[in-house]
Amino acid sequence: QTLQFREHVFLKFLGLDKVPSPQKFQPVPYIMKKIFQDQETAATTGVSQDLCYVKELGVRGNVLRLLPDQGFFLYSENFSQASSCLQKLLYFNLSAIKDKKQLTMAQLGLDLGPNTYYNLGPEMELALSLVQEPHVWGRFIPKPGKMFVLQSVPWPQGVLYFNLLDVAKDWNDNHQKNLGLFLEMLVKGDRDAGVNFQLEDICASLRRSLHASLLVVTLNPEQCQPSSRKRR
Amino acid sequence: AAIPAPYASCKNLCHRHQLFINFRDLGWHKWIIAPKGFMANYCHGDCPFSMTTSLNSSNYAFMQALMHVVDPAIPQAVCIPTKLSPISMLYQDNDDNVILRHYEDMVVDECGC
Repeated sequence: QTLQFREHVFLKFLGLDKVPSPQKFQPVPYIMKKIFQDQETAATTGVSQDLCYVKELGVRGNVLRLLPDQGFFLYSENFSQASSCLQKLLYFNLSAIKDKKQLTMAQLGLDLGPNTYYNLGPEMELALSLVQEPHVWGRFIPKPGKMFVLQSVPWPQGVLYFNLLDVAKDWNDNHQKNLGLFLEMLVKGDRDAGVNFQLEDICASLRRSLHASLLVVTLNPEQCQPSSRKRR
Repeated sequence: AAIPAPYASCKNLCHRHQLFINFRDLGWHKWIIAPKGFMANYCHGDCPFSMTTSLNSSNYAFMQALMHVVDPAIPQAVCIPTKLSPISMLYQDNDDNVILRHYEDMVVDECGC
């Protein structure tokens, strides 16, 4: 029992209320591994470092969290565009971030998977809009409250990044506002029948390979006094 | 003149004792991605007066060790960390979030009186 008590105290110190028991390990993005290794190297070589500044990202902060997308794909013929290739509700649970921490970064990463697309010529347009008040659950018909990213990319590949700091601050201030993001990928340009056939194939593979995550950096003011005050 | 303290064998003198905690022994490898363990070094050992001039000691420790010789009711100087370094932990929580957190002053690098 003593051991359990001590374990509980140590977990509390780590900022956890109980031993996590994840079902499977999430993929760790390169940037987090690099930041971890840089810190370990600096600590073992005795190089002094500012633990409240993430130099690899250029922001202040001492805790990084990678939140996996908990949303779902939408299949509805009611959508605006006949050329719609993929619609997805993206949802990130920010409840792990306790209110006293300051959000200094929130970066959405859309990993579209390997560039297996055939070279079809038409441009793929990626539209990311903020869902504010979904009309009806069930037959989910979102009313994108604010189209805040409309990015046209020639056959997107790899990982696309979007700065969501303002949106995440909004969500963090009022969790009720967090209704997720509506992602829609459209295909622009005219297409003949042959291309249409390949297109369905491509959109299906895109749905399989899409991986969304939100990288959040927070600064805990209690652990990160502004350096001048610490020096005083 | 300093009264020669009875010769204390080296191993009893204040120094850093190394201790490595393997997270697998605690069953924490299931949620801690990195590192594999944690250097839980600690400081332990005597701070006799005769050694305070060399044991990486503070002036205060020197004076306290001197007072202890004069009046043994005054406790000896104590063995504490004099240099600490941070650690970073990469782990996964119950919401499948991957978390990277830095903890300063976690590993004892040097000890002194």
